[in-house]
Amino acid sequence: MADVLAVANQKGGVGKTTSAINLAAAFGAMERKVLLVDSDPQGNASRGVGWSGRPPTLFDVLSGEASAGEVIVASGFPYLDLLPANRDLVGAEFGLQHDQHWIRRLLSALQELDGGYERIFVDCPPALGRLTLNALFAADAVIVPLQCEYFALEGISELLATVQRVRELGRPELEIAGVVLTMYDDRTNLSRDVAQEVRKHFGSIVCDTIVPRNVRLAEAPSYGMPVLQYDIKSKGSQAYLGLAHELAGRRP
Amino acid sequence: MADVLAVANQKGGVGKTTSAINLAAAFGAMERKVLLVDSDPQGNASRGVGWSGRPPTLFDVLSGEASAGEVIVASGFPYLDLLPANRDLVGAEFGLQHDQHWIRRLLSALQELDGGYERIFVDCPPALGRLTLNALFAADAVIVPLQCEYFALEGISELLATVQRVRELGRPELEIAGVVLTMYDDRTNLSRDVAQEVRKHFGSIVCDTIVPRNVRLAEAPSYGMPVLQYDIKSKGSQAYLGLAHELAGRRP
Ligand SMILES: Nc1ncnc2c1ncn2[C@@H]1O[C@H](COP(=O)(O)OP(=O)(O)OP(=O)(O)O)[C@@H](O)[C@H]1O
Ligand SMILES: Nc1ncnc2c1ncn2[C@@H]1O[C@H](COP(=O)(O)OP(=O)(O)OP(=O)(O)O)[C@@H](O)[C@H]1O
Ligand SMILES: [Mg+2]
Ligand SMILES: [Mg+2]
Repeated sequence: MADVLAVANQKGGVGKTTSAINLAAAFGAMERKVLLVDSDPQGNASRGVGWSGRPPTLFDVLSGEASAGEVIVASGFPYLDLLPANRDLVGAEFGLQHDQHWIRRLLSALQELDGGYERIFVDCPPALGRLTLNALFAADAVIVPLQCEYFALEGISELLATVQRVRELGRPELEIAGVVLTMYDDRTNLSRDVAQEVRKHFGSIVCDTIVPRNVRLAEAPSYGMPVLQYDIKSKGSQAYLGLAHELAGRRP
Repeated sequence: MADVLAVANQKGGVGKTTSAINLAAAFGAMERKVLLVDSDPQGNASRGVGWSGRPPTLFDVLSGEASAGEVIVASGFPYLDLLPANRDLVGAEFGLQHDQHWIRRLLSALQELDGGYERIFVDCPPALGRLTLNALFAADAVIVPLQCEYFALEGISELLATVQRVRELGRPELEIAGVVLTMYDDRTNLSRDVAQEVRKHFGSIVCDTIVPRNVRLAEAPSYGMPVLQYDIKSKGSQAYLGLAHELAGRRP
């Protein structure tokens, strides 16, 4: 079974989608079969790898209409497949409520999968609602992108409390794969101060690799491609390749 | 009755809280009585103006335990009051479901207010769930912060569809006060391209005032103050003062 990694943080705009896409692509570049699951109704991860927009989507999987295998499509990037999402997924947030085992829906769907994936990355929406809980429950570990700014720091304890809740609900072995400092701008004291604060609080779960603010990361999705495909020499690409190697070392 | 402005966009991290806090403060600086309502369980707007963290909060208002007047506190900034929020507000998102008139809860609470506010700004969470619907239903107009990047552009049509839904649910006069371009970085083509695209699509509803990327805006909340209090000479302060004047012109 693949190593399932949920990329989560309820704070908005901290680099969840950018990290999910580019980490998945970085493992693809290392010729390991990888699946990117988009569990955000915004569908940014799907568009960010050039998805056509044609259903079925994760909504059909969570509502029991299709298996994950039937919904998965190839992305434009080697070794990287996509389980796409679009606005329909909002329906799952409400639809999931009426089912006693709703929290296991994604876990069961991924367990049935026989795709030979080494790793699965699940992009989460900016909330701690049912879609994120589904992703955490399906995960072996959580990657927490943390923007080096004040508001992002505020929300971390809430996220960690949610991880603990998922452990109590039936996944005691859910780990924290790492906290990733994102959008780091070494010209500002703010980034340095927040990074220092985070390392003081969280110690070794903070990844050594820091993702700098790099406009190529923001440009790549408009071409429907990971930054490794858009501009392999950019600082953004180098950071996510480094991060993938670091994660592979932490979770062989 | 005050002019109620919801600051909304389901895309995360586009500058909703930063715009709500600093627009409210800019009207306060013009000596007009202003109320900032935090309807995001992250509580960023509350912390961003130095709130003590002591309940009651908006949760108590939406669940009928307290009136808005009993919950409102003074902020540290002249003419600016706060109706605070914290994590408890997540309970309202689920609690609101069982009440047929749930969508009118915030509207009724603000209508009962007799605080003599000229304007009320409501900061929304990064979602189109019940808390945002409550805010839109209570609003006279919506301010849409739009980060000048690709993913932010993608979500606009969904937000406009939601505004239309609220009009059909009982607030036909809900207007769009303006789309505000935020985090604009004139050194990148991306900002210029997105800004051009937005003006082409939305024409005159796009505000003339552009909010540049300015680190002082990101530093101010860690001191619990609006940027006008933290650094009045900064580009961020100047932009929000200009935006407030432009809005006052659009909605006298
Ligand atoms: N390191 C970076 N440098 C520059 N821009 C970045 C970086 N990481 C992400 N971005 C850009 O910042 C914006 C926010 O990032 P992204 O959408 O990945 O965050 P998110 O946490 O997934 O947001 P949401 O909460 O809405 O899901 C996007 O426009 C993205 O292209
Ligand atoms: N113009 C700007 N220049 C620089 N930094 C900014 C600017 N506007 C906002 N920020 C910073 O960017 C981050 C995101 O902004 P903010 O939290 O206001 O967005 P939001 O839309 O309210 O996010 P959420 O979706 O989580 O509610 C914050 O750390 C904020 O301080
Ligand atoms: Mg995202
Ligand atoms: Mg906010």
